[in-house]
Amino acid sequence: NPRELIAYSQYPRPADFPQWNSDKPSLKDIKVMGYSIRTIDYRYTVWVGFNPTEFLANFSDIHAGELYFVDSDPLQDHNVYNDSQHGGLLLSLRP
Amino acid sequence: TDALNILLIIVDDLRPSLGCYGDKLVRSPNIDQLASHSIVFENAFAQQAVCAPSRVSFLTGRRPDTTRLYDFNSYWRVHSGNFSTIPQYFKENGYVTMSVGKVFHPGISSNHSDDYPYSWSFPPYHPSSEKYENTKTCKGQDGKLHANLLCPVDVADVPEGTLPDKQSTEEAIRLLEKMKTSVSPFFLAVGYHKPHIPFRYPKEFQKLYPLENMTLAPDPHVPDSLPPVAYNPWMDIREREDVQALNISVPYGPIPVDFQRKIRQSYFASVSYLDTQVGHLLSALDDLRLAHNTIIAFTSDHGWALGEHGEWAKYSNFDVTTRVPLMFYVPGKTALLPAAGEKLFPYQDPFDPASELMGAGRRTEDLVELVSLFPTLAGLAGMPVPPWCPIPSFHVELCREGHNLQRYLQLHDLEEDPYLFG
Repeated sequence: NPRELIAYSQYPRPADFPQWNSDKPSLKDIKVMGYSIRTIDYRYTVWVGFNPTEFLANFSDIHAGELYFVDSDPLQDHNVYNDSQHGGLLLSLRP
Repeated sequence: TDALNILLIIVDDLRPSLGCYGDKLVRSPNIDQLASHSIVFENAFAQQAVCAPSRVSFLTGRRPDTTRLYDFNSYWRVHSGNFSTIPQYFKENGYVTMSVGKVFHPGISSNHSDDYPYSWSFPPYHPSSEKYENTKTCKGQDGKLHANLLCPVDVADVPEGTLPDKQSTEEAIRLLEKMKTSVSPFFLAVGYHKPHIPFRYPKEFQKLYPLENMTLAPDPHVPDSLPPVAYNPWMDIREREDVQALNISVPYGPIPVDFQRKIRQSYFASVSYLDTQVGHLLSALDDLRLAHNTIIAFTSDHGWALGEHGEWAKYSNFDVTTRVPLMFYVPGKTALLPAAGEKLFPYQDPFDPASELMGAGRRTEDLVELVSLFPTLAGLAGMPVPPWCPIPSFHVELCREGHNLQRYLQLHDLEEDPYLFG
């Protein structure tokens, strides 16, 4: 079922706010990892705490989230992660 | 039956701004022609939108959390596991494997050797003119030479009188001519540098994209709801002299709108220049009568933001940076075998308005990932598809973390397909 197909992407960040090395942080400076689930319907991303020594992401340490619905927001300009009405979906997606 | 050859074309920083992906503006007739004979994946995504991590991921068939390469500073065989690569697997199965241009990201992440000799039968080829890419070879409005982001050049004036991708095409064609008489099948990976920055391309390609026709991105402002951690401050392009001169504020800019148009103009011009290189390569494959027994895979390592969300370059999780072109031409499967003397890939001139509008080819909107390239190429070549990886798989040399996409090509031979045959 095409709806069940998922593409996973990820991107590292050195901090919660943009800084000089936000684009290409060295491994030792990575503090946050953004993990994305992309389906035919939506893109859901959680930016979570990351330990570069242990290579461990801490999914209970959520720094920020993104949720865009492809049909209503194909350009991904309106992040509805914090909108309450999607709480159910978010709960189901949280690892 | 003889083993099929493999031609893998990897284009650096190419987003699906191509005619065959519905882009009405971009002139890419040669890539569109390839697409018309291929299966085209309209929703293919990279696992990380930056060069080395994406390339090591899809060339080993492992996700970044397994390669543990999120930057440019480690070699997976030392750092995380002795994972086999696509070319290595083909080499171990009797193929002559060759690398031209930028396939692995150069430097530490490929052991300063493009992973030779593990992956390649010969030392990989790198175009000699690459060393001038980031030097002062761009003529500024002051008539002096600068290291600019926007760098349309008169090829006759640049050092060595050529450009890296032109040299790569020439070398790839030379290798195809050599392999024509080889008893072994070949796996040739050609890595083109453009449209990676700097946008250094033959200046005539600017004519295809008059500045007055250049629009801004449909959503050129940083969205209010975007978490700051998600935003990519495009530090790399800020280092270029022409961008520095604009004194753009960090981190949110914005870039002056006329310069935004110029960036978009030069990106598209670089894409059309790249398209001509692909065209010369594929028409040579045709001329050497290798199109009937060579699988062609075409993709890129990640996309590139052209002002969407107020961002430029890659370095994010947005679709504009993770979505990539991905297509496979499989002789006799995605297109009829060329009849004697028939050309499947005659060179198409992007400056010729009459260059044929291409058929759409076969397409699927299903979501797929670049990490599927390894199992898919193995399957298409008739080799055993590596098994799924256990978790964790650091100790496993050969396994896969992506789906085999062959089911999208599980096309019976076209001769049996009256619709297509018709």
